[in-house]
Amino acid sequence: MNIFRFAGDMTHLISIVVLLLKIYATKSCSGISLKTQELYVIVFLARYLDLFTDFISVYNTVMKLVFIGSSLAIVWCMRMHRAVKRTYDKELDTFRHYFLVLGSFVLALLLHEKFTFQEIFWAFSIYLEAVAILPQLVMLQRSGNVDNLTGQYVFFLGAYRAFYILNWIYRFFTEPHFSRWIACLSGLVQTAFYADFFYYYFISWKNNAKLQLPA
Amino acid sequence: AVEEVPHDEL
Repeated sequence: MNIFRFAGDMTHLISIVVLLLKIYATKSCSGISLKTQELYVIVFLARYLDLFTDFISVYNTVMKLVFIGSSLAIVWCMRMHRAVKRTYDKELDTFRHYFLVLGSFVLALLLHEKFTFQEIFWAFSIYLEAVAILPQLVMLQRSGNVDNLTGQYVFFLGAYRAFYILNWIYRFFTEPHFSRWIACLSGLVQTAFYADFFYYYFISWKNNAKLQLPA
Repeated sequence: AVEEVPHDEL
């Protein structure tokens, strides 16, 4: 594992910690898209089917369990926790996420590394992750004002994607047979979605001002 | 032949 991959995993982990912190500390999930969070649950469950068949390392196994567990905990809080669910901005979270699930699955049936149950679900999870942030980004755009922790959450998620791209560039030059075009292309698409957010994030950071997205 | 490599990323 190279430093970029590790940095990517850590920023991914930090983003989840920031989100859990926001929900637990403020007992509020305002500004957070339940649809994006539900998509992440599907992404992790579909991708980590290999938990039972392939052992990579203790690190990989632990991280997989953490990602599955934390995404389930977030969705549970937003749906079931009495105080938290009241703060969910349902009227701002109207993205039709079923289309994303359906589209990703059809794409996985067409484009995959191997036509096996696990590989189809792996490709599906890669495609779905690429678009899973969209309901959240649309929600931020709609509400305009972004609270600090929600802004940090999306920032760290974007940083995770950026580090993964550096990781692939590094692997491409250091590993003789590294060719993961499904993951790399989807990763590029996914990271591109964050470009706009990053632009406004850095402007607000430079001006030491509250993060605001244009309507 | 294509090598079978398990998915080693998260």
